[in-house]
Amino acid sequence: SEDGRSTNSFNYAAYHTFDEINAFIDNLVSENPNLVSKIQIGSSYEGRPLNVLKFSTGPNRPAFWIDTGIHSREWVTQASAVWFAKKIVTDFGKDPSLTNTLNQMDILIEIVTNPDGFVYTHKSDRMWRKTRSPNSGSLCVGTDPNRNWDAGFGGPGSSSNPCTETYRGRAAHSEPEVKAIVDFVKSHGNIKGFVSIHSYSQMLLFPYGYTNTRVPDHDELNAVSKKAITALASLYGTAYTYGSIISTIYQASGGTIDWTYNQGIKHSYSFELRDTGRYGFALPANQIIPTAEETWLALTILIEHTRDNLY
Amino acid sequence: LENFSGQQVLRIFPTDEAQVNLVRALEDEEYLQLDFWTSPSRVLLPIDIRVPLHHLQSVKVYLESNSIQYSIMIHDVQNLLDEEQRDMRRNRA
Repeated sequence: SEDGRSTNSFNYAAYHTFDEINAFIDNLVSENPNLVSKIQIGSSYEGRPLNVLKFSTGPNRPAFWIDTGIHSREWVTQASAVWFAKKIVTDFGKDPSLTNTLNQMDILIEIVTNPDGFVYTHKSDRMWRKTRSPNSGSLCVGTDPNRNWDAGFGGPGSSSNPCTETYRGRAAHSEPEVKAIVDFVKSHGNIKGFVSIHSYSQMLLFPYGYTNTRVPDHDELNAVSKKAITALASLYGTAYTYGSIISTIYQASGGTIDWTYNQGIKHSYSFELRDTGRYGFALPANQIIPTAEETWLALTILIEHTRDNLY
Repeated sequence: LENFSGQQVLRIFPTDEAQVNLVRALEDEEYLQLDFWTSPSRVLLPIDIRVPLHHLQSVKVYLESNSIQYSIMIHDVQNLLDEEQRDMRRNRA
């Protein structure tokens, strides 16, 4: 199985289970002890580790955060993050821009942000999106972890019905998977860029989702987004749209990057990766690497802009 | 593992706000067990819905009787997922 194999023989063009991804994480750390470490920021409702990969060349650095899989059925996102992690260790020391970045900033990647939901998609229901915490007074399980943040929590664009896909949860940050990131961001205190990656719809989004009010940094985030999706499209022509969440897609309350932006993390973005218009969440594995490659071009723009515009 | 045989994903193209609202109204019909892969938001943005086999006909009749355009994005969800599982088994082997 993948567990014992090195990350050089890992199959990045295939979907993997939670255990295989965790074995990959441990292998990557052991193969790159001077660059990569693993931080467990908490545990999921069912007790699974919430592991964050930290790429760092020195102490007390600002950081750029990437998370994937907060909606568990969006398998191409976790798979892309595995590829990003390998890309970083492969290119460090070779790619001048990435090397420059890691000499002054850390990169943090949480690959499986919703492990209970992810395991459930492998074992029970491939289309499961939410967490797996029970809801008292309801037969329906789970909370939408992208409606559970304390940013417009409970507003329009989230549901109070536990049986819906956008159920906000009994209270802001009620989900341990969300609370763990909240606590980590607050304790770290020096995260300067934050990207939460979803699929699908081919969009690059920035705050706000819960209100029509424009963020003070709207023009800057808009310009950087345009540059990022142009870089993305340069590889395979995948067309993205971009803009604020509420103006580009719909009103969504309690969302991740609205909260991170309100925490002072100016460079807050959310991706909706490809589906090429045919497969939705069931994107075939042969599209993992092309998706990861094009997304990495856009991420590099966001990372470079954050690195060169620290605040 | 949940079986999705016969389930289809319809890609719906609302041409005006009224049609967006007509599709949005389906979200409240819990008995239909619809899974909105992309949510109704604005005109001309496609809405993808996974529809259980036993409600396919009634959903299509609803769309057609309201002259709402749609196409079948995925003809059988389970076929795609079976391929995905085969792929993962091949990789493990």
